[in-house]
Amino acid sequence: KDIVLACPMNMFPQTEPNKTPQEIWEDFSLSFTPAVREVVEFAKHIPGFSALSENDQVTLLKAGTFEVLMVRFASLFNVKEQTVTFISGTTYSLEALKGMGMGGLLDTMFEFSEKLNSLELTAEELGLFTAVVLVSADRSGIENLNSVELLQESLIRVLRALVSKSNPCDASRFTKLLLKMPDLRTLNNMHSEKLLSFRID
Amino acid sequence: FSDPASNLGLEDIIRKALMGNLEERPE
Repeated sequence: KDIVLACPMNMFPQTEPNKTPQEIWEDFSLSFTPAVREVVEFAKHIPGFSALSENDQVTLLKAGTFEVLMVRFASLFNVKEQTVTFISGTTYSLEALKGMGMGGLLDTMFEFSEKLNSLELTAEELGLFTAVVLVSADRSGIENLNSVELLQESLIRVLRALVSKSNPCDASRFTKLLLKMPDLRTLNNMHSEKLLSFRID
Repeated sequence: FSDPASNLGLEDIIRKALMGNLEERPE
Protein backbone atom coordinates (compact mmCIF):
# COMPACT_ATOMS: atom_id res chain seq x y z
CA LYS A 1 0.00 0.00 0.00
CA ASP A 2 1.40 3.43 -0.97
CA ILE A 3 2.09 5.81 1.90
CA VAL A 4 1.35 9.44 1.14
CA LEU A 5 2.29 12.19 3.58
CA ALA A 6 0.83 15.13 1.67
CA CYS A 7 2.07 17.78 4.08
CA PRO A 8 3.43 21.07 2.65
CA MET A 9 6.46 20.52 4.93
CA ASN A 10 7.23 17.21 3.20
CA MET A 11 9.80 17.38 0.39
CA PHE A 12 8.66 14.01 -0.99
CA PRO A 13 4.91 13.56 -0.45
CA GLN A 14 4.72 10.85 -3.11
CA THR A 15 7.22 8.26 -1.93
CA GLU A 16 9.19 5.65 -3.80
CA PRO A 17 7.42 2.27 -3.60
CA ASN A 18 10.55 0.42 -2.43
CA LYS A 19 10.90 2.50 0.73
CA THR A 20 9.87 1.07 4.08
CA PRO A 21 7.36 2.98 6.24
CA GLN A 22 10.24 3.74 8.64
CA GLU A 23 12.34 5.24 5.83
CA ILE A 24 9.38 7.30 4.60
CA TRP A 25 8.82 8.61 8.12
CA GLU A 26 12.53 9.45 8.48
CA ASP A 27 12.51 11.34 5.14
CA PHE A 28 9.48 13.29 6.33
CA SER A 29 11.24 14.07 9.60
CA LEU A 30 14.27 15.41 7.72
CA SER A 31 11.94 17.58 5.60
CA PHE A 32 10.18 19.33 8.47
CA THR A 33 13.13 19.55 10.91
CA PRO A 34 14.56 22.82 9.44
CA ALA A 35 11.12 24.48 9.75
CA VAL A 36 10.85 23.35 13.39
CA ARG A 37 14.35 24.70 14.10
CA GLU A 38 13.29 28.04 12.63
CA VAL A 39 10.29 28.12 14.98
CA VAL A 40 12.65 27.54 17.92
CA GLU A 41 14.92 30.35 16.69
CA PHE A 42 11.87 32.60 16.36
CA ALA A 43 10.83 31.74 19.93
CA LYS A 44 14.28 32.62 21.24
CA HIS A 45 13.85 36.12 19.83
CA ILE A 46 10.58 36.73 21.67
CA PRO A 47 11.56 39.02 24.56
CA GLY A 48 11.06 37.07 27.77
CA PHE A 49 10.70 33.63 26.20
CA SER A 50 14.19 32.47 27.15
CA ALA A 51 13.51 33.54 30.76
CA LEU A 52 10.78 30.87 31.02
CA SER A 53 11.79 27.50 32.45
CA GLU A 54 13.29 25.14 29.87
CA ASN A 55 10.42 22.70 30.37
CA ASP A 56 7.83 25.42 29.75
CA GLN A 57 9.73 26.55 26.64
CA VAL A 58 9.64 22.96 25.33
CA THR A 59 5.95 22.54 26.26
CA LEU A 60 4.97 25.74 24.42
CA LEU A 61 7.03 24.80 21.37
CA LYS A 62 5.76 21.23 21.24
CA ALA A 63 2.15 22.38 21.46
CA GLY A 64 2.46 25.46 19.25
CA THR A 65 4.90 24.63 16.46
CA PHE A 66 2.18 23.47 14.07
CA GLU A 67 0.15 26.66 14.70
CA VAL A 68 3.20 28.88 14.16
CA LEU A 69 3.99 27.08 10.90
CA MET A 70 0.36 27.37 9.80
CA VAL A 71 0.47 31.15 10.28
CA ARG A 72 3.87 31.43 8.68
CA PHE A 73 3.01 29.34 5.64
CA ALA A 74 -0.57 30.55 5.15
CA SER A 75 0.70 32.28 2.02
CA LEU A 76 1.51 28.86 0.48
CA PHE A 77 -2.24 28.29 0.23
CA ASN A 78 -3.46 30.02 -2.91
CA VAL A 79 -7.19 30.33 -2.36
CA LYS A 80 -7.88 31.88 -5.75
CA GLU A 81 -6.05 29.18 -7.71
CA GLN A 82 -6.98 26.43 -5.22
CA THR A 83 -3.36 25.27 -4.99
CA VAL A 84 -0.78 24.59 -2.27
CA THR A 85 2.93 25.15 -2.81
CA PHE A 86 5.06 22.72 -0.82
CA ILE A 87 8.46 23.67 0.66
CA SER A 88 10.04 21.75 -2.22
CA GLY A 89 8.62 24.43 -4.51
CA THR A 90 6.17 22.03 -6.17
CA THR A 91 2.62 23.32 -6.47
CA TYR A 92 -0.27 20.88 -6.12
CA SER A 93 -3.91 21.46 -6.94
CA LEU A 94 -6.45 21.07 -4.18
CA GLU A 95 -8.05 18.30 -6.19
CA ALA A 96 -4.78 16.33 -6.41
CA LEU A 97 -4.16 16.72 -2.67
CA LYS A 98 -7.68 15.61 -1.87
CA GLY A 99 -6.93 12.54 -3.94
CA MET A 100 -4.02 11.93 -1.54
CA GLY A 101 -6.45 11.84 1.37
CA MET A 102 -6.06 15.41 2.64
CA GLY A 103 -9.71 16.47 2.28
CA GLY A 104 -11.16 17.91 5.50
CA LEU A 105 -7.92 19.23 6.97
CA LEU A 106 -6.97 20.93 3.72
CA ASP A 107 -10.35 22.65 3.36
CA THR A 108 -10.00 24.05 6.89
CA MET A 109 -6.43 25.19 6.15
CA PHE A 110 -7.62 27.03 3.03
CA GLU A 111 -10.43 28.63 5.00
CA PHE A 112 -8.00 29.78 7.70
CA SER A 113 -5.47 31.12 5.19
CA GLU A 114 -8.17 33.09 3.40
CA LYS A 115 -9.40 34.68 6.64
CA LEU A 116 -5.88 35.47 7.85
CA ASN A 117 -4.77 36.92 4.52
CA SER A 118 -7.92 39.09 4.37
CA LEU A 119 -6.65 40.97 7.45
CA GLU A 120 -3.61 42.11 5.40
CA LEU A 121 -1.28 42.08 8.40
CA THR A 122 2.08 43.79 8.18
CA ALA A 123 5.19 41.65 8.75
CA GLU A 124 5.52 43.17 12.23
CA GLU A 125 1.89 42.41 13.12
CA LEU A 126 2.20 38.87 11.80
CA GLY A 127 5.37 38.30 13.83
CA LEU A 128 3.78 39.55 17.03
CA PHE A 129 0.61 37.58 16.41
CA THR A 130 2.76 34.47 15.92
CA ALA A 131 4.49 35.18 19.25
CA VAL A 132 1.08 35.46 20.97
CA VAL A 133 0.04 32.14 19.42
CA LEU A 134 3.20 30.44 20.64
CA VAL A 135 3.09 31.86 24.17
CA SER A 136 -0.34 30.45 25.00
CA ALA A 137 -0.78 29.96 28.72
CA ASP A 138 -3.56 27.41 28.28
CA ARG A 139 -1.35 24.66 26.85
CA SER A 140 -1.47 21.56 29.00
CA GLY A 141 1.60 20.78 31.07
CA ILE A 142 2.74 24.36 31.79
CA GLU A 143 4.62 24.37 35.12
CA ASN A 144 4.92 28.09 35.83
CA LEU A 145 1.55 29.32 34.63
CA ASN A 146 1.99 32.80 36.08
CA SER A 147 5.16 33.52 34.08
CA VAL A 148 3.62 32.33 30.81
CA GLU A 149 0.41 34.30 31.44
CA LEU A 150 2.35 37.48 32.18
CA LEU A 151 4.40 37.09 29.02
CA GLN A 152 1.35 36.37 26.88
CA GLU A 153 -0.52 39.35 28.34
CA SER A 154 2.37 41.69 27.62
CA LEU A 155 2.64 40.38 24.03
CA ILE A 156 -1.12 40.83 23.53
CA ARG A 157 -0.89 44.42 24.82
CA VAL A 158 1.88 45.24 22.33
CA LEU A 159 -0.02 43.53 19.52
CA ARG A 160 -3.19 45.48 20.31
CA ALA A 161 -1.26 48.77 20.31
CA LEU A 162 0.41 47.88 17.02
CA VAL A 163 -2.81 46.80 15.27
CA SER A 164 -4.68 49.88 16.54
CA LYS A 165 -1.89 52.16 15.39
CA SER A 166 -1.77 50.77 11.84
CA ASN A 167 -5.57 50.80 11.40
CA PRO A 168 -7.05 53.28 13.90
CA CYS A 169 -10.41 53.39 12.09
CA ASP A 170 -10.99 49.62 12.26
CA ALA A 171 -11.47 48.70 15.92
CA SER A 172 -12.64 45.19 15.05
CA ARG A 173 -9.38 44.22 13.34
CA PHE A 174 -7.67 43.23 16.60
CA THR A 175 -10.68 41.16 17.70
CA LYS A 176 -10.81 39.44 14.31
CA LEU A 177 -7.12 38.61 14.65
CA LEU A 178 -7.49 37.14 18.14
CA LEU A 179 -10.41 35.05 16.88
CA LYS A 180 -7.97 33.27 14.58
CA MET A 181 -6.48 31.61 17.66
CA PRO A 182 -9.36 29.17 18.27
CA ASP A 183 -9.35 28.43 14.52
CA LEU A 184 -5.67 27.53 14.81
CA ARG A 185 -6.40 25.31 17.81
CA THR A 186 -9.03 23.43 15.79
CA LEU A 187 -6.58 23.01 12.92
CA ASN A 188 -3.91 21.80 15.35
CA ASN A 189 -6.28 19.12 16.68
CA MET A 190 -7.25 18.02 13.18
CA HIS A 191 -3.59 17.86 12.19
CA SER A 192 -2.74 15.79 15.29
CA GLU A 193 -5.48 13.32 14.45
CA LYS A 194 -4.12 13.05 10.91
CA LEU A 195 -0.59 12.41 12.15
CA LEU A 196 -1.82 9.77 14.55
CA SER A 197 -3.74 8.03 11.80
CA PHE A 198 -0.53 7.80 9.74
CA ARG A 199 1.35 6.34 12.67
CA ILE A 200 -1.40 3.82 13.32
CA ASP A 201 -1.52 2.85 9.63
CA PHE B 1 -4.93 9.59 22.53
CA SER B 2 -1.14 9.46 22.34
CA ASP B 3 1.07 12.49 21.74
CA PRO B 4 1.60 13.30 18.03
CA ALA B 5 4.45 15.68 18.87
CA SER B 6 6.32 12.79 20.46
CA ASN B 7 5.55 10.61 17.46
CA LEU B 8 7.22 13.21 15.26
CA GLY B 9 10.29 13.35 17.47
CA LEU B 10 9.46 17.03 17.88
CA GLU B 11 10.61 17.25 21.49
CA ASP B 12 14.06 15.99 20.59
CA ILE B 13 14.42 18.52 17.74
CA ILE B 14 13.16 21.35 19.97
CA ARG B 15 15.42 20.48 22.92
CA LYS B 16 18.48 20.23 20.65
CA ALA B 17 17.64 23.56 18.98
CA LEU B 18 17.14 25.25 22.36
CA MET B 19 20.39 23.83 23.70
CA GLY B 20 22.19 25.06 20.60
CA ASN B 21 21.47 28.58 21.78
CA LEU B 22 22.96 27.90 25.23
CA GLU B 23 26.16 26.61 23.62
CA GLU B 24 26.44 29.74 21.47
CA ARG B 25 25.72 32.14 24.33
CA PRO B 26 28.84 34.20 25.22
CA GLU B 27 30.25 33.66 28.71
